[in-house]
Amino acid sequence: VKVRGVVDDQLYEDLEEILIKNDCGTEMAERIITSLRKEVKEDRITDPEVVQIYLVDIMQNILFKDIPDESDFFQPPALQPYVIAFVGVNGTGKTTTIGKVANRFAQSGKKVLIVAGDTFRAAAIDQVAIWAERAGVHIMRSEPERDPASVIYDGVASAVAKKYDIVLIDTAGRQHTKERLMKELQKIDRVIKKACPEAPHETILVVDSTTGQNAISQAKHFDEAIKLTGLALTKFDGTAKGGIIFNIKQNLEIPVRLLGVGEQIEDIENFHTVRFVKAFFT
Amino acid sequence: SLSERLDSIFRNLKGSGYLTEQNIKDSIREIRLALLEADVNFKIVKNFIAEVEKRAIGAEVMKSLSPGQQIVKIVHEQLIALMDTEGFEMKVYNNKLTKIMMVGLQGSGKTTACAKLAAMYRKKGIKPMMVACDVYRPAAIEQLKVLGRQIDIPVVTEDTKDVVTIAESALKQAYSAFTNLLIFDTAGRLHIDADMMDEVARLKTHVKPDYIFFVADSMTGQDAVTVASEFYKKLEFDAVILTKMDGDARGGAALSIKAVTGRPLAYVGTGEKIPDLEVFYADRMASRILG
Ligand SMILES: Nc1nc2c(ncn2[C@@H]2O[C@H](COP(=O)(O)OP(=O)(O)OP(=O)(O)O)[C@@H](O)[C@H]2O)c(=O)[nH]1
Ligand SMILES: Nc1nc2c(ncn2[C@@H]2O[C@H](COP(=O)(O)OP(=O)(O)OP(=O)(O)O)[C@@H](O)[C@H]2O)c(=O)[nH]1
Ligand SMILES: [Mg+2]
Ligand SMILES: [Mg+2]
Repeated sequence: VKVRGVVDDQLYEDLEEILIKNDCGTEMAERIITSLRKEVKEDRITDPEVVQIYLVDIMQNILFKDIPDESDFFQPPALQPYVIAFVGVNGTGKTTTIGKVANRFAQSGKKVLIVAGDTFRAAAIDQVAIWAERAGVHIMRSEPERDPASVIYDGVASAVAKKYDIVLIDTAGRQHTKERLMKELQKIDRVIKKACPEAPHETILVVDSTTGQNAISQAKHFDEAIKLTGLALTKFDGTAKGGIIFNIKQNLEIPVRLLGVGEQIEDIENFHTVRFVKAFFT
Repeated sequence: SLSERLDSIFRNLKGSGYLTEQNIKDSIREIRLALLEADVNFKIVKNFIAEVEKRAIGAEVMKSLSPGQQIVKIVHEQLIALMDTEGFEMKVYNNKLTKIMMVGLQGSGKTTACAKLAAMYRKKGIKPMMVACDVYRPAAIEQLKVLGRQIDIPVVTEDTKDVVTIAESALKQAYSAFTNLLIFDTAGRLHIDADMMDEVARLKTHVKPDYIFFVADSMTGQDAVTVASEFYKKLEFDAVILTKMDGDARGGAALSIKAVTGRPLAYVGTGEKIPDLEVFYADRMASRILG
């Protein structure tokens, strides 16, 4: 990052501005810059390039804290089945992410079942069925308007009986402020447990990279309704930098597991802290 | 809320009847925080605050208001002024064809907005038709057809990957069916995807729409300015539809988009169902942004 040649208040203002414009939010930006000032003072740093190295370090540590080694999402424990539910607000990329993830698992030889748990939105079942076909995996589907909890129960129960390796559950987009829809999500969580007591093994909140501070409210409410195990940050191939993940990690301890980087089936990656923080400043 | 936070700053202040420069300096930080937390773009916030300062210095504090409330009133009024729709109203007639196009990023709510707008205008006695020009997303065409069936409005589809071919067919069908509102749904696309931006520019050239709506998600953060200005540079869209306002996003993107493109915010999406589309009101948006 091109910044001034001296460590002064203006440098810290410029760095704080970068954090703000990348959606870190004011609370996180202030916290990070305060830590930075403290460490720079303690170590008597006078080179602004080194200040930036310290900043990168602070931000990486926020993401690394309590999870020093990033596990490969596509090498989960060998449970039969390993159940992953995808939840989130409308239009964030849940269904597309499931298609990509299914493909990745299938390529590594896993027996995958997609459960078409969005029975509400127009052509939602058709959409996820096309992804299942592209990924070469099976799908559990119903007619539209059927209770999503019953399709999801059938899907997980069938996966247990037929010894699938991976179950990917698609759910309808929903606003976290709608109590009825969040209650529906809790019912879905309960029926998954009925079919498979240890499941869901992962509950992934799918968040659009372009989202601003509302992502925090989303994470908080979804985590309160059903325990989240991670985030999938989608549409990272745009120009948004996804700075909201720092607040979500710091305050809710929810890590990013997946990065969506396009609309094609291959466009999914494991989240990589060092790469992400580097990209943040380019 | 902002007014509570400002009141706590002014708690020990003896009212002077006028806002002093110090009153305003003390409030600036709180106003800036409130707007950034609401996702207003940081550059827009800078300009906005400079304007507030000009207007606030020496302003008379009304007897019924505390200095904090007075400052909030100035901020509120300025937000309203900036987001004023200037009476934008889509002109649709019973005896000619009005063509509109929906554009925007992936997942913003374009397809749903097509159906909502079609249903809204059919209630006004207009004869709408929708056109499925998203040839990429799995089941996108089916999605528009399902919505069309739900509201009993015809949907034009063609078995081709060329959106201009679909558009030509739609125009023919619209004229022969005496349609008076033709609504083009397009694929979600990135502002930095040159080929996709060229596609929608080509579609505009062939269709010559009367209105292009930029459909934006109300939860968009700082990136709203970059996205909106790129779409505006390429298409000079006419108005904005802000979706998913039934959530709790503060919606600062609304101010950012208006500030950087000058185009009016026309409609607001307030839910997933067909009736969930309302006319935009600047005063409601201003209150929401201020939390
Ligand atoms: N550029 C880009 N687009 C994406 C990405 N992930 C998803 N999309 C697009 O985002 C749009 C919405 O994706 P969906 O998978 O339908 O999103 P969803 O969360 O399932 O939506 P609902 O079920 O309606 O809530 C589609 O146009 C996708 O192609 C990504 O990583 N990059
Ligand atoms: N809660 C809520 N959901 C909405 C609103 N408008 C659209 N949606 C939902 O948002 C999701 C995406 O809507 P679409 O109409 O498919 O979005 P799109 O822009 O056409 O998506 P792409 O074609 O993939 O770019 C769907 O789940 C819609 O039901 C709204 O105002 N409120
Ligand atoms: Mg979906
Ligand atoms: Mg669409």
